[in-house]
Amino acid sequence: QKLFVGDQVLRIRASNEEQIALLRELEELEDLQIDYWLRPIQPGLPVDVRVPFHSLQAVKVLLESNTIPYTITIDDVQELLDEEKEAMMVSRKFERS
Amino acid sequence: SNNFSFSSYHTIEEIYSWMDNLVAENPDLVSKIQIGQSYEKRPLYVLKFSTGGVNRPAIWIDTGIHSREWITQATGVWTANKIATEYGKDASLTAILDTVDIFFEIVTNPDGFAYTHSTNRMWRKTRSINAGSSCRGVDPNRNWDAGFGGPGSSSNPCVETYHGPYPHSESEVKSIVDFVLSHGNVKALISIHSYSQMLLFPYGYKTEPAPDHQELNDLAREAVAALAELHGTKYTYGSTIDTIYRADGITVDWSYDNGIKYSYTFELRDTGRYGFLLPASQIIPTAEETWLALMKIMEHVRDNPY
Repeated sequence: QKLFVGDQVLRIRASNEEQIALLRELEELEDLQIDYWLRPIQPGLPVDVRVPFHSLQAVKVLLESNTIPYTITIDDVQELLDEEKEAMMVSRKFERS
Repeated sequence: SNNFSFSSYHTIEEIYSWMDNLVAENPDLVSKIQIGQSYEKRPLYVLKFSTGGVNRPAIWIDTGIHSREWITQATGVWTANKIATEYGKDASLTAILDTVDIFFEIVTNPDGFAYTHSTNRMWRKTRSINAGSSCRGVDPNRNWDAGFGGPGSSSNPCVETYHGPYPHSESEVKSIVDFVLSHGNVKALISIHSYSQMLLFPYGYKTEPAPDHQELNDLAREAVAALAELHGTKYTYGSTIDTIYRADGITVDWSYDNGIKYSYTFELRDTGRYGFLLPASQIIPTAEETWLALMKIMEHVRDNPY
């Protein structure tokens, strides 16, 4: 079971093509292991990216140093996954009874 | 199937078992077809809803081609059940099924789906091995023979939009291609994804408008308006390339290029608060509103034979 403790999902708003290109390059950096949920396509469209905990600092520094605005939409992915798993367990118990 | 909870997420075993129950409880309407097997040898099942006749015009619907988009498989289960329970009660659906067959593949990427339950909840692709790479899997929605390999996909096996070594390299894709082409009378193909609340149609691999652009656009407008009536959920719509991005090798471009005029892709809820981790409490509202849009499309297919 892969754990996502401390992973965050960031919503990024790139404002020009240069920033979009930079975001695209990030995906090729395999060490970061980022996972685009909504891909960087064109300025103005939101970009969602799941960033593993170990890459958070690097990614945020890169965004801030290039003045690319972002917000945190999911603070800890694992917390949501735990909730999801719990809901499924509850549902199964109900079915058995 | 009375014990099945439509308001929670389920494993592939639970969904396959529920499908068997649906068939058993509706033998005159629903049957199960195996169209192939996945890379890891799981069966690829399609539910066929038919009231009889030989090689009737057909509507194809698939959910779950991107395995982590759990709301789509859950919506698929709810929708298949809705078709079975509403036939004979809902006049419009009954009229559809009296002239058209519906084929429904709920778990289109079973290996990926099983992997999201066992190992990595965020898995999107298939699970096939890529020669020369330690990264596994191909994006099955970049693997179709429609602009295959273009810049709206990736040649890097470690990237989520990896297009694969050649068109239809993935058995999950090839099985649909073979089934649809051998059927020969599929008039609509609806591929359901999440998230971002959009209804899209060809093309994704080129900017040129599809020959049927106006009709597809008008129908999309009607469908998203119907969808919004239930819970006020706002959808955008248009051709893939104009609405979100250039995407090469995608399902609905292949189907359109192979003569299936009514080719649509949904992106279900939400717009980013939860993404792929949509709470189970939103399954039924999502499925209910999607049903209204699906009905608009299916009614149009019924009333506009070609």
